[in-house]
Amino acid sequence: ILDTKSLKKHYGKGENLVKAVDGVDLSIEEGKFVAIVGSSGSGKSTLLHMMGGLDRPTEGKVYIDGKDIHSMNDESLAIFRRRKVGFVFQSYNLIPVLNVWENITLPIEFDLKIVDKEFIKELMKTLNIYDKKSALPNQLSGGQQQRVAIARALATRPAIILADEPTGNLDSKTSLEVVNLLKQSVRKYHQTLVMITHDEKLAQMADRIVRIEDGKIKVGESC
Amino acid sequence: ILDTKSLKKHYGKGENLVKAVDGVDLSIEEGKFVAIVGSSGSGKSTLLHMMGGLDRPTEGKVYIDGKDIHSMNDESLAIFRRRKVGFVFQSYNLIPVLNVWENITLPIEFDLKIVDKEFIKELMKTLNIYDKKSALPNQLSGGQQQRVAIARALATRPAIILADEPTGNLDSKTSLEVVNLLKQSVRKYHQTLVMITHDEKLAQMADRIVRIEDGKIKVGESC
Ligand SMILES: Nc1ncnc2c1ncn2[C@@H]1O[C@H](COP(=O)(O)OP(=O)(O)OP(=O)(O)O)[C@@H](O)[C@H]1O
Ligand SMILES: Nc1ncnc2c1ncn2[C@@H]1O[C@H](COP(=O)(O)OP(=O)(O)OP(=O)(O)O)[C@@H](O)[C@H]1O
Ligand SMILES: [Mg+2]
Ligand SMILES: [Mg+2]
Repeated sequence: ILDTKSLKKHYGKGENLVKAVDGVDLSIEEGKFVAIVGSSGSGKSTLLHMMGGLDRPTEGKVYIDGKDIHSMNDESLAIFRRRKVGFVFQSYNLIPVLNVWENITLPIEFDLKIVDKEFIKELMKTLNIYDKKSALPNQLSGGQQQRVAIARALATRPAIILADEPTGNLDSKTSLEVVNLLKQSVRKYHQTLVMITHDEKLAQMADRIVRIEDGKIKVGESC
Repeated sequence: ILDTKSLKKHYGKGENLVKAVDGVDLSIEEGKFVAIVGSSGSGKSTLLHMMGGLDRPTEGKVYIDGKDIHSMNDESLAIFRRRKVGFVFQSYNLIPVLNVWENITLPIEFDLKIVDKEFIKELMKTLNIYDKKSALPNQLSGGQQQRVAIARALATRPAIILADEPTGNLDSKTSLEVVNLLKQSVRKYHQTLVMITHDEKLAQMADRIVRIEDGKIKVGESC
């Protein structure tokens, strides 16, 4: 369902050149849960952002459902992405002036879809944030904000969920609950999940682990 | 060196009342490395912010070096805190328009002290961020931003280091290097370190572990 071909992202020039992603070929099958691991600064977030159409590559292609997403103009890409992809950001990106419920349902409202209140309520209860539904982001703990970001990505029941370290600020019990929720959701709604994580135990829960180093997939691992 | 007495932080009223911290007595000895663990939302950050004088308690006292810090007015507390405490925030709080070097040396410049360039350089090299010294925060990976926040807290060689989940966005190898750096720094400069972490393995590296649940210290653990 998602393919990258010789994907590259370079910043700067000359001696300031940073090869954040340096030629990545990745093929993700529909319905699979793939974990991406690698040391800090190895290019994981950059790769995920290009895969989700949030960032344009320097070179190379990304295909979602066979479509070359980076040949679309910004507007068509934005619409395509909103319908296909749910993104959990490493720094959450919650809207400070909206409360938890509004933050979670915003992507749905955007597309003028009807909010399935029961589904959202269930999601929030599983993530243990329902009692905070009227709170503002700055009234939440770090881990609570992270869970709001996760709920928002799942709220539109997207075909593809891209999660950038969704458990970085959670204790191990809550982290396990989150990854289990993601796995169940993927089975139930036939979604595809790509999750960046630093936690080897959580990575082992995936169908497959992709290891990144210096902007490249580590050779010797399955592709 | 740091004591809390019946420390409380309550938000809201009536049925909206949240007892974030609900009566904490904690005594931290100078030169020790104390880990604070507890589930997401249990009150850890709130407790650390009151201990560092960044937030005023609803009730109770915090003593640093025998001084009741919350009886000081805002201005004196700000000066006292800047000289005594280095804080690593859960969400880093880097200044977007300043580069890495400027972000790290800002607290020193603030107090009109001379910047010990060699010391800062050493710190950055150990944290593997020296080659990013001219970069802006938005040009860094999540884990790189976290390491800049750590360097900034250590730059003033404060008596007390309060670190709120300093390794949440770091792979296990880098996390170990960070905690080892913190431990070495504490031994070398006779500092005191209180670190919130979700990682049980890292918590085991401390001299003592304090467990928090529902805003209280869990009974049955040493105090
Ligand atoms: N300004 C506020 N108004 C209302 N409630 C608040 C406010 N700030 C924090 N809280 C609540 O206080 C509780 C404790 O928050 P705190 O940030 O201390 O948790 P934590 O242990 O650090 O969690 P995490 O591990 O997720 O970072 C949470 O339930 C949070 O929603
Ligand atoms: N706008 C930018 N300009 C210059 N360099 C950048 C920019 N954005 C990212 N980089 C660099 O690209 C590299 C990869 O960054 P990326 O955020 O993908 O790492 P990561 O694997 O997600 O790390 P972490 O685990 O710390 O989140 C880093 O060295 C970073 O400094
Ligand atoms: Mg990242
Ligand atoms: Mg916290």
